[in-house]
Amino acid sequence: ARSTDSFNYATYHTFDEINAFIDNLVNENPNLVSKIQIGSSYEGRPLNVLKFSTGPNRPAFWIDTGIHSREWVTQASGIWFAKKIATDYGKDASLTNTLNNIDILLEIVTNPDGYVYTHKSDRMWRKTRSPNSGSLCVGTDPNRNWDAGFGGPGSSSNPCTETYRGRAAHSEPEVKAIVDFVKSHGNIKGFVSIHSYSQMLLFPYGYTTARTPDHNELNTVSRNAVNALASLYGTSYTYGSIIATIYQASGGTIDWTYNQGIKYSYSFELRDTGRYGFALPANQIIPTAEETWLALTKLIEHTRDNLY
Amino acid sequence: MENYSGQQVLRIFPTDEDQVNLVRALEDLEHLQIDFWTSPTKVLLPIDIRVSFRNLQSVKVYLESNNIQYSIMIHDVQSLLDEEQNEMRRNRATEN
Repeated sequence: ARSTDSFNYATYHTFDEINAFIDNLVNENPNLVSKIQIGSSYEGRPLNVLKFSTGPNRPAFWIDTGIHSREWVTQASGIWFAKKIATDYGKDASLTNTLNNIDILLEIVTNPDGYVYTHKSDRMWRKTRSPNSGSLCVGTDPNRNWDAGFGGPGSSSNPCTETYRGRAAHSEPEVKAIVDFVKSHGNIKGFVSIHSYSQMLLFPYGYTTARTPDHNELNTVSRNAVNALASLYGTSYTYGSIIATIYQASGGTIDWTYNQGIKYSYSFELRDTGRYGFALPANQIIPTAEETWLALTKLIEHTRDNLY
Repeated sequence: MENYSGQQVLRIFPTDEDQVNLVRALEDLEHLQIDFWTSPTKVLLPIDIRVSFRNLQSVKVYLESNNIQYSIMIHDVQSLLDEEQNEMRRNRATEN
């Protein structure tokens, strides 16, 4: 597509097409959108983050999609979010207020090697593509690679499993890049990592049954967010801490971000209606993105209005 | 591209903790090469597993012999992926 207006948001796209979209969006909105390369993947692909900002030195709200490469509806939703933010700024009062106070950071393809692999070799690939010494099995689960209960229950030491944690915390460059960026930024106040397909909104912890000191607040905000989401198409979400809602998972993204002091840390599991799983038909991309945006807006607004 | 012809995704409905554990035990049987799309967690939460054509019968027999209810969520994974590819091609052609 030559512009983000002619881009087809209702189909799945390759990594190169997504990068072209990112460049177009930046070129079309030079005063609002910029691209930051926070690092490179194992195979050398750029780890691009879109920064929506109207002023210097602002607190920020982070969103990432596609850390599990086969969850295609998440990258597709990320593209839609990017266009929505650029389009609504100056038109939608709440989003305009948000961007006049905080930045939004959006990493659309968080695991580019895996994503390219899903297009070229194995549509069901979930992990990164880094080799594991002593094993023929490739890749690490980037959502078990964070320094938060790393190596504990709910992750695997077997490189041939889908939940292989990697040789050490932050061993994956895709994870390390975010870790370094979050630390160097130092002012990220909200963080959402987006997955599919269990229809859940989750918050820390996953590696321990201990409740965070902010459990009640996160629970209330999550309830408001899933109610907003359901208001559009009636999609039913559950919500709660990771360990209480799904299972014990060690080394997860948002446990690390919470422990870094990012109080408003959440993880989404976007929709499926129990029919398609990771092969969600493309005609559900826009409805999924639309309803998720309503929930995201609630999370962003709460962060904006409760900076700490 | 990896071919998923004949592979199915089964949605399993454990009715008690023993059944959850029986499904969890499948994770350790590496030769069955089961891909857990959603993991065994707690009673009444469905579990989705992708099973290769070669192991489909063994897995179904295991579930049925333990009285574990399941349904076929996706009958042929490859046909869904083919449709996905066709749609992407169609969209590209339209854009061009």
